[in-house]
Amino acid sequence: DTESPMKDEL
Amino acid sequence: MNVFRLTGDLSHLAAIIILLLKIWKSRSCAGISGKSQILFAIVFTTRYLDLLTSFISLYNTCMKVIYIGCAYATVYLIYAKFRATYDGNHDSFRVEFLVVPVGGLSVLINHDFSPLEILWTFSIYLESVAILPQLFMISKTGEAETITTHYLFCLGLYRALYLFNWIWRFYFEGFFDMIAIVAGVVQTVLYCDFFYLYVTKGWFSRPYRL
Repeated sequence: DTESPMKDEL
Repeated sequence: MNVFRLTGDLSHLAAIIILLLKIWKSRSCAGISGKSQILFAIVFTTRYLDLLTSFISLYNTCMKVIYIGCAYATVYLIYAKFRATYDGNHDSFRVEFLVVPVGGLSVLINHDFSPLEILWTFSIYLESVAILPQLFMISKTGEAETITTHYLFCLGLYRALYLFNWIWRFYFEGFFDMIAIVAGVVQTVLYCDFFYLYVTKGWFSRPYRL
């Protein structure tokens, strides 16, 4: 698994 | 960054500032659910732990610090400074019915079984239901001050705009996050009833009655 791609969001 | 995400962030920031200023200027937290504000402080704390580990951009870091700072300042005003005006009788939603299932779900359904990722997932799920104590309190009191309805409108609008941001990112960047999308849809749907009343009754700016 990889982390969520939306980690660059607030 | 796209227009939906930027306007979404600004709408979120506006909501946070509106509430903080309302409580500070009126020196009262009447009609405000302290429980929801505690849940939001938990959401920001568990989501922004990466402030310590990774740097994404100055904008990202500044906004995270502002969100966390305002969230704890709001909780402080409600439970300490203006505690006498806190309406605990009407702020009676059982938040354990939110935190426990959300905690369990974030351990079961996540992208990666690592502490930071589970905490991030927990914050995503928790944020989608964090407004329930506030909406519950308004339904019990049967009304909300106009400024509180503007706060809720901006807060609900932010995640609705994020839904468009995720559509944009899927179309232009080719990826999406089902966990964030499902939680975002739930979060936005919870505001639908309020949005309808806000729009249909907002123009007359009389106290908002369910």
